[in-house]
Amino acid sequence: SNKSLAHDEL
Amino acid sequence: MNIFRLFGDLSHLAAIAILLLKIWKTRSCAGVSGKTQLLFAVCFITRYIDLFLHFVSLYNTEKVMKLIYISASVFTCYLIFFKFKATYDGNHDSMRAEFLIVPAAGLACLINTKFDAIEILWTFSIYLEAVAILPQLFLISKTGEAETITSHYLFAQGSYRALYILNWIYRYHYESHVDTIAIVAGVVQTILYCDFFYLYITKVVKGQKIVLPA
Repeated sequence: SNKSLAHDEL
Repeated sequence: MNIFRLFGDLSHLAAIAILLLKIWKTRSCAGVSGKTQLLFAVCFITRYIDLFLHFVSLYNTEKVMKLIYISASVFTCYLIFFKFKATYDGNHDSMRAEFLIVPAAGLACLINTKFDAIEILWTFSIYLEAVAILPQLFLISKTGEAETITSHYLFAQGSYRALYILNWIYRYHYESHVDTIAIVAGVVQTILYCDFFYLYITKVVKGQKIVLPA
């Protein structure tokens, strides 16, 4: 599972 | 974007709109916790701080939503603490917000994805949002009741993060995307609503009012 560095959710 | 996140964001927008309408139409913020609204405003500002840092050039939906969330929550605080201050129930809105802010800030410094300012602010915002509703739930337990419109607000507010949990399950399964901090905080946040959800579904849906102790 890739850690999403940029948080792409509100 | 998936259906769960879409309906989650719509539910969140609905909650903000319901609360604004309630205060504006009844010209009263009785039964509304000003502290919870302040905490939400802090959450939005710390989470979307990038809007202020890099000038917002391209207006895409997400940036518009962030601007709506920030402006609507600040405006709601203005209505509560200034315009309709006389109707603010300060005596019952007595949960110490510091007891929520300080631990969230401390935890954000200890448990985060990356130790840099923006990331810590984002983490603080996530932890704070998880507990931001507590003053509102506390106020309802003190007054012993919730106006029906306030119950609808709480249901929409609680549903938003519950739908986000489904979004995270979807994204884990189809995109192998995991944001552990957001997931754990989101689960805690949704658990805090369980008692209210039970009351809402067994009472408000049948047209009754929520009166505590149940």
